[in-house]
Amino acid sequence: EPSSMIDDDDDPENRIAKKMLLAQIKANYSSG
Amino acid sequence: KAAHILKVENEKLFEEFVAHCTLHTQDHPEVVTFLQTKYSKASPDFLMSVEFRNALGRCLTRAQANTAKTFVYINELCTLLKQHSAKRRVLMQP
Repeated sequence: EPSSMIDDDDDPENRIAKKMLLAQIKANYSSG
Repeated sequence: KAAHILKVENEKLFEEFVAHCTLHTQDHPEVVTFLQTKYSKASPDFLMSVEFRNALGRCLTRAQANTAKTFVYINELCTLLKQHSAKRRVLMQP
């Protein structure tokens, strides 16, 4: 995993939720 | 009238939730924009429902109590709003 993708969140659940949200945003952006 | 009161209450709760999340997601402001987009696309019936008020109230209370899990509660609400999107409801019509 690129270092830029690793954040310093302490909570694992929060980290997963953040990744999911950012992935959805990226997918939406890509699909227009 | 009851529906109108619920609508106003839910709007107020959502604004409060957005304000809280904006403060705690400053590294990724696009997440709050994404939540607001999902909200704008949700079915009006759902936005004035008791179900939405309960979910919103629960998420807001927990988010305020545990700021380390802000994204968890945003994700939870996004999922719920997505499940009740106006587009999805139209597509589900026979």
